[in-house]
Amino acid sequence: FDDPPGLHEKTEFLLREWVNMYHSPAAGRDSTKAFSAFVQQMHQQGILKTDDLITRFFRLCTEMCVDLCYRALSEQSSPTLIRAKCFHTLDAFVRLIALLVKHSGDSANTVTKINLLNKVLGIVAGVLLQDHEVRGTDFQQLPYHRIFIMLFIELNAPEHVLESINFQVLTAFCNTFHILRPAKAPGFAFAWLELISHRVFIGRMLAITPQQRGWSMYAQLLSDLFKFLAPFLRNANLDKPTQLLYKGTLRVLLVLLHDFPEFLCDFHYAFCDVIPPNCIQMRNLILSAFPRNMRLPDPFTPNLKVDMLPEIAMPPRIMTNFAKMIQPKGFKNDMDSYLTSRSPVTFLSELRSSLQISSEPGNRYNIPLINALVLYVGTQAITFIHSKGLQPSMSTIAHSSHMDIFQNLAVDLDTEGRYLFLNAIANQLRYPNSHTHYFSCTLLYLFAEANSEAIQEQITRVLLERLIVNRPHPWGLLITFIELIKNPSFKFWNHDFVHCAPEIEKLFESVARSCM
Amino acid sequence: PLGPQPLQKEHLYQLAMLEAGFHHLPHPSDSERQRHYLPRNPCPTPTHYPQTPPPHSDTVEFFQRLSTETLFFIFYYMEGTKAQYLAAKALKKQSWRFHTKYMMWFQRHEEPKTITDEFEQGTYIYFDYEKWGQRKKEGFTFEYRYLE
Amino acid sequence: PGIDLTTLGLNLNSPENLYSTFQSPWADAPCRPQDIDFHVPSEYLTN
Repeated sequence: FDDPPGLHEKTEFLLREWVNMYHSPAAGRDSTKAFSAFVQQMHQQGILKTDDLITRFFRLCTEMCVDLCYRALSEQSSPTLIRAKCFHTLDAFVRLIALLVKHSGDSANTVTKINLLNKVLGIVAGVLLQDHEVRGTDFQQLPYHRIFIMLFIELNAPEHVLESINFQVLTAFCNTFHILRPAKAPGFAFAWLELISHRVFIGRMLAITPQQRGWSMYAQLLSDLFKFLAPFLRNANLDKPTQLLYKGTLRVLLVLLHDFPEFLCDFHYAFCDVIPPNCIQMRNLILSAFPRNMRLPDPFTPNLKVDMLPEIAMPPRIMTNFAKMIQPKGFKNDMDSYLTSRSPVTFLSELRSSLQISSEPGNRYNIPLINALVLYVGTQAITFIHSKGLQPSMSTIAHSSHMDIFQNLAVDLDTEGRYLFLNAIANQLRYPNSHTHYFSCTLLYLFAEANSEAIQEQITRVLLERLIVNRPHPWGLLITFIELIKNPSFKFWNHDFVHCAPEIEKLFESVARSCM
Repeated sequence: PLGPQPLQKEHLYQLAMLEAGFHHLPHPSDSERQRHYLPRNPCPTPTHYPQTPPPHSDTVEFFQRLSTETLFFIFYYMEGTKAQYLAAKALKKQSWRFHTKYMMWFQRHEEPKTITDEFEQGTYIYFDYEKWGQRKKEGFTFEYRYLE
Repeated sequence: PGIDLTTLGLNLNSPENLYSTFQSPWADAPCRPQDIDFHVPSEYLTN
């Protein structure tokens, strides 16, 4: 609003001028000669006089670039020709932004540079969101995708001035991509996933930036993606667009599993909190990650002594403050009090209602709260056992306030609640570490001590549904199931549900064979 | 036991927008610098044509087995890419050297007659990208300031 | 049962990292050398 009279014409003239200068042979290396001359013109036109004018200039330029692309896209010509026409202007505009960011303020003044970059990214994001809303299904991702990726590549070139502001550049782009997450701009979702999985972006965020400082920002973006997919994956009704986005997500996760398994290890809890419980394979993919310097013993090794493994006593790194997720405060206080002194006794009898959020079937429980409670109680139990100089085992985990809570949940919850509770435990069955070990013992203990076959059946179901999907399968899942079917003390094969139908019996035998 | 959950209005809007985005998927070229001389033109080829590059085709060893003509083609037509970089490395391993003023690759045809700190002089083979062929040049002075 | 993840065009047994040639979430083949923008010496920008 309130653009000063004549600004639109001035901007159009300047943009056209710059595009010509950018493409002229006299532009010099990286357009530096053209840029020096063009900045003079911007000064003469008074564009650089105030912050407000610069902002308006960039917004008008963005809108002009976008309009040009929509006109090109409306012509019936080949995608290659359309792109050549669009990129002719877009790439010049990107270069102008990059040069202004690099040369604004003196070389030591990084704040000016980053402020300008945040301003421009915010303007482009704002134009995108407005365009997305106004045009609806006619929205086109092309101009915005090109601006973001080429600007990101330009600002990550190996130049000293850029290296000194690189972390702030990454932060600015992550903030922008979070603002443009698929839930906010679903029409931009495919370009968005392409942007955050681009080799230069992944390289900078997860490999090059020291001390893994980009990891939590990248985890946030992946969580944004899972949250968007969740309602569609939950119903497993994947039409072609959702199927493609889901498959694209699997590809990205496979790259992360192969190249950055420690990243998936660190953030598995946050991801499992937002991935729907029926998304078995995608969750298995994340839970299968293990540190590259770790050698996993073959889970099928006969008489494998899991508790003798050196890493089994090491706690895994979990980058989420799950204790803080246990709300409300009063509930957390009561739980802590119960854990230390088994009082208030009412804590157990009220536990189920504390976890419920509705009476609507399939939506009764607060899943993040269940996940946080299970991991919190488990980690408290491990600390408690270590404080007595012991290691978790089928005997040391028993008869404790921690196990009271787990056994109460196993008995008191209904099928839906117990499924979520058992899933929260199974989500900790990963590579050899103290959580895998404790929760593996806990699941087997709950099976052994169950007062009804229904609980044993449901424990088996939760494990089995994770085993019968395509690979990969987490190491902790395999060793738990192998123990369940091999250790005669669980009398697994005596249970009716193992023989409830011929195909189930065959399934168990085939899984048992592959385990043996 | 969770069963499906009815999609809310907002999800249906998201699905509609996702569907629209699905019809304008990004092209691989959208994330690459413009290739003026060899733009991507995806076109279906018979399935018996190789659909994926040969294994290890992104290594210097693979490029070293290519003919010099192929390396020159890659160098001049795939400018600014990893392929150009690998082609240059392979050419250097075959004693070609890039003249930054003529922007051509030269190879000694025989030991130079004169070698000083600033230049060497003798008979060379060079690849002329305008005529697209190798030429012999006698009595050429290769100034080291133009050696890449 | 999910998808056979070895059919998504990624060489999961590669000793090299995958991200540096990752083409796109929709592509079932990695980037070729000519697809990867590279900071070559400016003298190579002959065009």
